[in-house]
Amino acid sequence: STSDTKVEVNSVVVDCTVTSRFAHTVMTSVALNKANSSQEIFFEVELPKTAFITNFSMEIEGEVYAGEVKEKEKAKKQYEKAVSSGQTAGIVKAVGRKMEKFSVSVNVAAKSNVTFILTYEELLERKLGQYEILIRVKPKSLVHRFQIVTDIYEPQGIAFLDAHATFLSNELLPLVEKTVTDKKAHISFSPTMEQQRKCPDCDGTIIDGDFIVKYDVNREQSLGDIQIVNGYFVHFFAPPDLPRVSKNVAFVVDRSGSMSGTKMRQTREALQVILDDLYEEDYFALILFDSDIISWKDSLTKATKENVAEAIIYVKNIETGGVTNINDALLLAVNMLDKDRREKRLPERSIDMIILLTDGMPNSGESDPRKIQENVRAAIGGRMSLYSLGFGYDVDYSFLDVMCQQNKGLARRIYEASDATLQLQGFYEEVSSPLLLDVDLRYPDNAVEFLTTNHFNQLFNGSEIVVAGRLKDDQIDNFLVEVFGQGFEDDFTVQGQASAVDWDVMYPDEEYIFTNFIERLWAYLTIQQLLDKGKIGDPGDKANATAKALDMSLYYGFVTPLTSMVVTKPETEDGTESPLIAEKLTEAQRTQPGISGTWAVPASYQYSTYQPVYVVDGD
Amino acid sequence: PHFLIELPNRDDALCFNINDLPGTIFNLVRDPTSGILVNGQIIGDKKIPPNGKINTYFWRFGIIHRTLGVGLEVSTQDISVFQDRKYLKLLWSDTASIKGPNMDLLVTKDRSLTVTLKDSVKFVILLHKVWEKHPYHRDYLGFYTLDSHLFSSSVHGLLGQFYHGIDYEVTDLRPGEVPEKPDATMYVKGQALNVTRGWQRDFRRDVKNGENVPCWFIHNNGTGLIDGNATDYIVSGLF
Repeated sequence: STSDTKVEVNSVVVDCTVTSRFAHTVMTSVALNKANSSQEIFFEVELPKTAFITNFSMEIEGEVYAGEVKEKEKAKKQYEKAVSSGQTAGIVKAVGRKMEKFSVSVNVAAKSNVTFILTYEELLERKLGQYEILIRVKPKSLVHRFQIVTDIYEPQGIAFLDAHATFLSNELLPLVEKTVTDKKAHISFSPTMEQQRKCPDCDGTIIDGDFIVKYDVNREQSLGDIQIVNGYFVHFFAPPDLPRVSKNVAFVVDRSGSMSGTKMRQTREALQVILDDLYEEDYFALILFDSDIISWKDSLTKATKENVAEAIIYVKNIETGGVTNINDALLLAVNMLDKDRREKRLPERSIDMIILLTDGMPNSGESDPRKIQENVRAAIGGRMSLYSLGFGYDVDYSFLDVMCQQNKGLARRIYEASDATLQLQGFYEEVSSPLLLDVDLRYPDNAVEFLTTNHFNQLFNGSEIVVAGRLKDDQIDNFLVEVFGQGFEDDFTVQGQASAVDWDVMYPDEEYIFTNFIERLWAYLTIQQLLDKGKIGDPGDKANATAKALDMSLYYGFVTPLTSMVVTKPETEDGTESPLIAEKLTEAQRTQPGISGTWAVPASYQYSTYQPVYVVDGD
Repeated sequence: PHFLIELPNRDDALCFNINDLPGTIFNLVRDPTSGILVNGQIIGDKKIPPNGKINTYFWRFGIIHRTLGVGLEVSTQDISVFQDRKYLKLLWSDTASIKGPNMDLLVTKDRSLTVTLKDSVKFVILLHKVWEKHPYHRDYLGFYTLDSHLFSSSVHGLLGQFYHGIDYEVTDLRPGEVPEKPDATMYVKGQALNVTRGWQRDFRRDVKNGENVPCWFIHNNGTGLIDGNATDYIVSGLF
């Protein structure tokens, strides 16, 4: 980017290669300083939060300045040095819901070129029956050579593919070229300078927004698909045509003062749609909380049309006020599910789940997040799943995230925006259709090692289970695979033989791509799971998991929350060096600070002590 | 620094910020009857952060109990104790417990100092340690008065004036600049103030992250809530 007309952007090329859901994206940008003096040139890129940067380099006057992944603490020392000498360092910032921004700047001599190359990798996650590749582009000026190229290699075959860009009108959509054959897709978008122009006589560019590719693969085998390359294997499991398991769901909804206004309106709207979408064989409960906990009915109710209609009227009349007692609300939900199960009111083969929706920190009843986590974990005792929707930025998302992970569930942040209703519905849609419970994927101990997680509490409709590992002997090219799970009526069992396919035969012209992608996919997945383990469990396990994640991040060159990428910039005229640092944000770092989280007209929130406390402190 | 007045009998809290130039010393507590004085000095960040906002924190407190003949100077570096002309220096890197006839001290390594002055007051000073090489921030202190019921009715100071409670009413809750941060009108000390519902952190149980305490935030250095102006509490020396 540049605001100076004396800097010309020669080319912006985004090259994304997806091999069995593992996406490797390289963004290359070349700029020329046409001025007679040196100038600062900025490179700003937005990349998905789920991605790890793996490389960044700059080429200036024939010299390449390459990045090196280092342990974060060690990199900090260089950062400190840079800051104390008055230099700026590269920074990654959160941008919106899905992306984070990487930005650097460098001083470029007169009449010189600079080439920036950023590489990142991620495993595409299947959600609601599709994978999504999101590339955000916003060059600040017209670009001589602008190109986005995506190549997808999926040995299972591509079931459908859709590519579009938010900045393209229907007339310009044909600029996106797609070639899809059975196991391969090629998508390219390469507008000329004239086609980039906003209007015939202006310099503004239309290229500003998201380029999105969505696709899914064929699923013919119940066992799923197992791929073996170079001593590593990956198993994708999402069997077709499984009936859903019925569910018993307790909705625990925050109606404290901070939910008033738009948030509660959106919650009401979403709940109405969600209730309307319940299957008749499902059971549900509605529990509302502020400092008081109230339940629509004393036990779970079958989702008949009449009951749902009655519940919708109830939901429409939810009023807000008061403070936030998450602990007792969740415990009531657990007790209600337990009691109904004990009294055999619920179908035997069904799944119990609690969906908590809150926007703030607990400040009534038990307000210590760690104690709430302990209480909820003890009460649930592994018998049900807890999902949480954290509404807005003031919620302590990591508190919800850990609590859900401790209870076979997951948390999602709901961003305050006009589409919050849709976000709420979307999350519910993702988790509302369990197909299998307690899914175990088993591989022979004598054949494989260093497995990623191979037990999953649920498989949801539209999602996919991924397990990867290393073969003990890289000469092995087949082994037995078994999958067990609990289905709607019967137990689900399937077994089969994994065998290596010959990628050279499948993709004869591109075999060079496939040398180590499964190993990197395995490493990516292992690091993600270790980072998650670093958040829960006992201190010893946490420390071990974090140490392993750090080792692997360094070995595979991933910029994770434990590592930083350091690039030494060219020496300035006064001879000082100034490193650039690229880092990965944690969820907590993404949270914006604010003064409000949990407000209410003083009502009944409790302090840990009845002694008044007078404080002066800093933030 | 932020000031937080927790009022459990009203299930509520008040908060405000006071900032001034680094180096300024504020009087926090002054009780002429019992002879207790607490002053604190603020410092700023190591340099101006990129957002241009200068943050100040307390880094040094001077505490005197004239009747008991006790004095304390607590800084982010160390803790100096004076009692009956004796002088003792403690380090934050120690864990120490000292019981005297008039004063008990408990130092928890790199974390807190609890001071109990006989028949008068109990308070905790928290040490917030910042990464040594942090480009902007540095270590600072927090001051928590835990037991204030034996202060006399003449106690005053930025904190002391609240030791015997405060009467106020909050009405007219209305949307603020941000929908989730509503404004309201607070009637206090014969004035109507525009206040905002927010929170401030109490770090006693979790010195790193703190715990949020919802409070009514009084703008402009607590103007209207505190007696006079913040500048009225500036003093020339720590003791």
